[in-house]
Amino acid sequence: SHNYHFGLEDHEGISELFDCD
Amino acid sequence: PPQTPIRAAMTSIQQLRGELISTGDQPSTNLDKYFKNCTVDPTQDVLKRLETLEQTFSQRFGQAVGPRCVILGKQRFTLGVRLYYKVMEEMLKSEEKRLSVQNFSKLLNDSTFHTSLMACALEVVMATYGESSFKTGGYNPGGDDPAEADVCFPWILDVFRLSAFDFYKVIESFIKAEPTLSKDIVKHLETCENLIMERIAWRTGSPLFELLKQEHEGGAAEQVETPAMCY
Repeated sequence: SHNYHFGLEDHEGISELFDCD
Repeated sequence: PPQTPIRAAMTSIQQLRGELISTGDQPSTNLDKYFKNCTVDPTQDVLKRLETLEQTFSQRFGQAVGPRCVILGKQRFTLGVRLYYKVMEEMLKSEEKRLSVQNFSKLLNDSTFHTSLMACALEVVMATYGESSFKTGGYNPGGDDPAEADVCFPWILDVFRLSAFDFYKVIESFIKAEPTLSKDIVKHLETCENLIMERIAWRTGSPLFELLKQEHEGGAAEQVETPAMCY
């Protein structure tokens, strides 16, 4: 696939991005 | 036979529809389990929100593309809902693995999360149909040719009154959760990201400025409290 640059670290995910961690 | 743009678009559309055939128009058993695991069950809010978003989206799609295309908007939305449910389930599976958590009540009761995820799913559907692209994108209100109408990004943000900052949050997780996305669609979402980073997120009224101010004030307060630490 298109070499998309994944920037999130292992300890980051959708929960952290929406302050639900 | 040569891969013409029309044939390429048809292939992408068939691939998307094929991917979503098995995904129903309702939450799967797995997704329903995640909803039921929540301290506050979000199911009714999710369904009500989708009804509202469908009305809004199909009306605005008809206004942008042409009054006879409201039904087209509903068809796009139906595909979008299947993709929304599918990606949400995959996101929750990877969060469950990463965090060893099964109760996502806060996230699944966050309306902004759901609206952002639904907007991203619709952006993928419209990009697949060639309606949201960064090539043509000509402004053509009322024109009956969907490919020429102005439903190009960031149109969807205005339709759902969604801040670019919040939409940006779901993009990477969306791509990670749906590895079957075609190269062109991944590139399209990446262009959306760049547009947000470079321009849209910095427009007047963006929540980013308030967050940066809070961050700055928070940082300044810390410095005052522990001056010795800084040496």
